[in-house]
Amino acid sequence: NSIFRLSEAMGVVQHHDAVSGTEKQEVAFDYAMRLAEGIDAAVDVINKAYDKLLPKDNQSLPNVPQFLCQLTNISECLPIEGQDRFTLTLWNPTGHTISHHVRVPVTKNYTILDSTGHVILADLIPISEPTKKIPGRKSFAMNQLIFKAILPALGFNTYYFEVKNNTLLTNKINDEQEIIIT
Amino acid sequence: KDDKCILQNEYLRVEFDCQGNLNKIINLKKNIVVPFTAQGFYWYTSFAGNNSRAEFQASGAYIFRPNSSDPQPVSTKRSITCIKTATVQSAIIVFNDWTSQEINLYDNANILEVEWTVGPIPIDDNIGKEIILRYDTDIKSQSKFYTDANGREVLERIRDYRPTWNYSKVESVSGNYYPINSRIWIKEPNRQFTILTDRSEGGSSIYDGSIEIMVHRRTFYDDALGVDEPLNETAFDDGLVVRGRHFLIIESPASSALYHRVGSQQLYMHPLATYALPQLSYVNYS
Repeated sequence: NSIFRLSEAMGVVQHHDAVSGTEKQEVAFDYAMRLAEGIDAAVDVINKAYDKLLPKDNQSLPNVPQFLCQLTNISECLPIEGQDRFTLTLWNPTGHTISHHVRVPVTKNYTILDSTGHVILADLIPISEPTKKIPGRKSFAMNQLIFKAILPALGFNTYYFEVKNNTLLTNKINDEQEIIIT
Repeated sequence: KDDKCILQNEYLRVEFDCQGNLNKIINLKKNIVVPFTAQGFYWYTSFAGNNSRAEFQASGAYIFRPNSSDPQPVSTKRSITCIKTATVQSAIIVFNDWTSQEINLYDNANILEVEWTVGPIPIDDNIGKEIILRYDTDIKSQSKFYTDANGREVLERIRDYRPTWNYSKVESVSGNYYPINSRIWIKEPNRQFTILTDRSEGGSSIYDGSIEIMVHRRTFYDDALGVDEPLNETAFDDGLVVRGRHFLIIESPASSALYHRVGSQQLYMHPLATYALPQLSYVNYS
C-alpha cells in the first residue's frame, strides 16, 4: 500500500496543533518529515497510474518518471532548470472540465506544445522581486511562463516544453507587455 | 505609462492609485462597485504577559492576545509594479522587506487572486508581532460576518455577541476572532464581499465593512497552555517566510454561493502538476 505512509501522515496532521501550526518546534519537524516521506512514497503511485494512462506503442522505450515540484509557489523547480526539453502533465481530479492558469519558472524560453502538436500561447513575465529575495530560494529562474490549460474531467493533458534557443533569458520583457512602476 | 494601475477583464475591474493603494473592485457584469478605504498588512503587538493562565496570560501558540485593538500598518508607503499581458494582469505591491502582495487578474476570471508573502518577521525590537491582511470596504455589514466551520456549514458571527450566552466584552479583537477554514464574507442587501483562503487562518470583522485575516505571527512568550514554547521559529535563523493566497469575490448575496462554492472546490481539488525529462524530440515523444 504505497499511499499508506501519506494517508497516515495526513491523519496525524488533522490534529488541531498541526492545522494551526501551534505545535512544538520538534513536533513541527516531525510532521514535515512524515508528510515529505509520505509524498515521496506516493509519487510511485502517480507513476504507476501514468504508466497505464500513457501507453507506448514502442515498449522498448523506458518509462519517463514523473516528479513533483513542490516549491513552484516560490517559482522554483530545480530539476527542469536549464533543460532543453521537459514535460508538464496536469491531472484534473474534478468531474468536470476546468481551465487552469499554469506558471512554470524557467531559465530559458520555450515553445509549448500540447498533445496534438499545437503551440500553446504563453506569456513570459519576470518573477517578482519579493519572490527572488525569499531566503532559501535556490532557483536561478528569473522568468516564468504563464498559460491557460484546459483539462478534461477526471483526466489530464501533457504539455511539452522545447527550448527556443540556448541563450539564457535576461529580465527582458516582450514588447506587447506593459509595465507601470511607481 | 499611466498614472494609475487598472486591471480589467470582462468580469472585473480593479483600480489602484499611483501610491499602490487598492481603490475599488468593480463587478462589471453586475455593476457592483466596492470601494476600498484601506487594504494591506498591519500588525498587532503581542501581549507579553507573565507566563500564567490568569489575567496576564501572554499571547502565545494557543492564545492570540494583542495589547492594543489598533493594529499598526507595516509601512507608511508602498511601491507598485503593474504588469499586463494577454493571460494575466498583475499588481505587485511591496510594503517593506518582509511584506508584499501580488494581485492577479487572469483572463476570463471572475475571482481576483491576492498572493501574499510575509516574513521573516523582524524581532530586533523584542516585540512579538501578529500580522494581518485587512480589507476595508464601505459595505454596511451591521456587525455581522460569516465564516465556515471546518469547510462545512457557514455560521453567522455577530461582533461582541454569542448566540447561547450573555457575552461581556473583554478582548475586543481576539474575542471576535474565528477560524476561517475556507471562507469568510460580509454583505449588505445588494453586495457581498467573499474571501476564499488556501489554508486555515483566523480572522474577523472588527469594524463594519472590514475583513481582517491573520496570516503570520511571531511571539516571544508561551501562553502557559501546554506548548511550553513561544511561536518564534528560532530554529530558523531569521524566522519563516509564509506565502499564501486569498481569492476575492464581489457579487450579489443571491449569486455569491455559485462562485464561492465552485471556487473553493477548485482550490481544494486543484490540478496535480508533475514534470518529466524525456530525452526525446517532440515527434518521437508524441
